[in-house]
Amino acid sequence: ALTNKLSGVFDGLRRRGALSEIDVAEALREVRLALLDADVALPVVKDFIAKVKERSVGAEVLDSVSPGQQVVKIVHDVMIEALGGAGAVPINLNAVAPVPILMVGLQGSGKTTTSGKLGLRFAQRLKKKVLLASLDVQRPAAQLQLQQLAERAGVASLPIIPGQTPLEIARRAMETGRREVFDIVILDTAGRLSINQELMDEVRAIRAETNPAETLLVVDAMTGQDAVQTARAFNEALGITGIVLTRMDGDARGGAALSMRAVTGAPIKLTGSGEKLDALEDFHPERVAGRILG
Amino acid sequence: VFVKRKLDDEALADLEDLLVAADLGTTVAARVVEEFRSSRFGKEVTDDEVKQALAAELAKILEPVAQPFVLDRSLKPHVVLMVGVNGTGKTTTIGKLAQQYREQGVRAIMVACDTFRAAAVEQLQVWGQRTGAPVISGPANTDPAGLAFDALTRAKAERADVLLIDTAGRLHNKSALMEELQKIIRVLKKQDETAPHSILLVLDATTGQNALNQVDVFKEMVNITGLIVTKLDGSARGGIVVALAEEFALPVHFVGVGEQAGDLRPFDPAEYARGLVG
Ligand SMILES: Nc1nc2c(ncn2[C@@H]2O[C@H](COP(=O)(O)OP(=O)(O)OP(=O)(O)O)[C@@H](O)[C@H]2O)c(=O)[nH]1
Ligand SMILES: Nc1nc2c(ncn2[C@@H]2O[C@H](COP(=O)(O)OP(=O)(O)OP(=O)(O)O)[C@@H](O)[C@H]2O)c(=O)[nH]1
Ligand SMILES: [Mg+2]
Ligand SMILES: [Mg+2]
Repeated sequence: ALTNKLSGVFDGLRRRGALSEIDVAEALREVRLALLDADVALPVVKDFIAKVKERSVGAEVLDSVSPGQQVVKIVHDVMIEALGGAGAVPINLNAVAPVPILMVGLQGSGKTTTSGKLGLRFAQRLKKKVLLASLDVQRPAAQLQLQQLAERAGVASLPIIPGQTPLEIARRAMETGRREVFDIVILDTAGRLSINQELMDEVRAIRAETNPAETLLVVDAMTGQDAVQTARAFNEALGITGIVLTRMDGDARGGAALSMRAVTGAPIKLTGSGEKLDALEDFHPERVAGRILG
Repeated sequence: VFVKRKLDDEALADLEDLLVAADLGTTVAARVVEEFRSSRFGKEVTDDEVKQALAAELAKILEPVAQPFVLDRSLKPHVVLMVGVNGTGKTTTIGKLAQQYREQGVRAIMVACDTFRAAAVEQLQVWGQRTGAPVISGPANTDPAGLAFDALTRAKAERADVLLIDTAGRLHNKSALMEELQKIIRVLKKQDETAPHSILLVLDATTGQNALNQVDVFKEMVNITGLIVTKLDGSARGGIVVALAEEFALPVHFVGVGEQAGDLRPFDPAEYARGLVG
């Protein structure tokens, strides 16, 4: 683990005053490798290392801790800050009802399942009247999938009308939300490539039409270096307000969390921890930090 | 673009960064660049020359695993089991295969053994309508092993050329789900010891180093005979395939390049390597 590697790096160093650049360089190499192996994107790793270096070089070697432990603490602190600090950030529902929540992301990342999970959470925990609406007219049986999840969650789903465009469905969802006095409308969109201009324009139009309180980027925890491209493109097109990391019940280290947060500046709000509708957890930076650092 | 510069330490470090950013992983990237260094260090080269040479190096690693999928029509049916973690594109890929088989005059039958996820059966049924391949399904939460067994019986009776078995997405670290997969195979073997003839692991090109764990565990638990890498039409370059080729040497039979029925191609190492290098 990184902790062991770093204490190993500093084994020769004994109470010499301040940590020098040379002392720290080897440690930084280990940190860089650990982060890349954990799938943190390269440009994000470089920024991270620069921050750690800044705080490590010249740091007084304390009597009570080994230099290796000191650097480990700095790495851990920078990681927690980079992941958004200690507190869990709630979903923003501060808007006139029906509050729209827009779910976006790459194909297969877990948007539809997460929409179902959010519906259940808002209905059960906050006693909200939730409408789930599928704007996915491209994937076979996508709308049926959301409808079935809505039934399982005990919340309403927008009736399926074949032949409508995603924008028309979005409009109808908001009208239904207003007319039938829903508290929250969750808009599930089709998976799309960040490099598909037409589809990014489509989701931009949906966002303009519905003015969501949250635009959540749903991301697979096992995403690799591409996390940066995807996060940047979605953020520039839409302005991402929150990130959901799915499939955290897998054994991926989850470095994409750091990459996505760094690029969008948006807080990671929730994590998916399984396929069942109750498998949705608040984001705990400590846990994710520990997992990325290994 | 035609400016020549020295391929020195700094240039090599840049190349290593390029490969890491393409998901090759730190170990493989370092090794590839090291081989590159020994043959070209200090020479004056243009950026293009470097990229071409690097692509050639990567293509060499990938060539041994570029093995097209061979259907044995004498088996009647050739049983193909599609497996992988959630959301990688298994169901869509089965649909694309059914489309190819229709075009080739090969009789395919599909079976919806994802009996768990919402609308998984209906999703495969739409592909059945699109491609003309019959879809065998059962009631919700049916035992997938029993369904696979029945499908094999029917496929043999109808002398279908290929039986495409869709399974539920499953994370490799979930032992109960991996055991369920082993059970599907055991039950198939009760009817036909040689089945399934192919077990294809579907991987998402956006996946990072975890793909190595996925292949490792799936291969350990079932006899993976080949890989399919999907979503290569996206911005992810899929460099993990280079690491997989080095580590496991499993054939890469197809790449998925879109969501439509025709978006499945054989794995072309030269084209793939060029895409990695950018
Ligand atoms: N283990 C696990 N599986 C998940 C989680 N979230 C979603 N899944 C599974 O991931 C797969 C894809 O989920 P979907 O909700 O269909 O993904 P999507 O983003 O809507 O997919 P597209 O609409 O095709 O882009 C399904 O098998 C889900 O059950 C999670 O947190 N853990
Ligand atoms: N862009 C692109 N999208 C793809 C490709 N292959 C599959 N998809 C999309 O990825 C999403 C998930 O595909 P599925 O076929 O449902 O994946 P799956 O592995 O069967 O998912 P689960 O059964 O839930 O585990 C869908 O939106 C597909 O259209 C591909 O090659 N390129
Ligand atoms: Mg969906
Ligand atoms: Mg499927």
